[in-house]
Amino acid sequence: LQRIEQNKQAALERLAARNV
Amino acid sequence: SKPQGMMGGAGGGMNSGMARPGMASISGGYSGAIDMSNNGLSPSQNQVLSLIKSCPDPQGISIQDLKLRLSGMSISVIKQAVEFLSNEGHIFSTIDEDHFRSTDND
Repeated sequence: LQRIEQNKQAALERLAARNV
Repeated sequence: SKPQGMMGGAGGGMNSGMARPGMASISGGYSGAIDMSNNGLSPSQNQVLSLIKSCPDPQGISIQDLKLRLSGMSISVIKQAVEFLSNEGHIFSTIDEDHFRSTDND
């Protein structure tokens, strides 16, 4: 389940990178 | 010594009643556009995203569930949409590469 959180963080970073 | 100036205003009034030709071209340019109502996603991508958003499961929704609920959409289209949304950061895979959750709702 920690992997899910890691994936989520990675996704959020991708999203943030797109929105810059 | 003849009074002149009677001719002056005669031709002027004709122009004011003309239609404005610019109005037609404003709405004309829209016809070819793809429907990008939300955020630059295609309609199928939006459907996939909203389904993933609507799933409350912590482990996310599986590709198979997406396929079941989007009957009529081919599995390859769904996978493409999922891949795109994942690259954009809208969704992420959870327990395996076939289950996805949205980043937008918590």
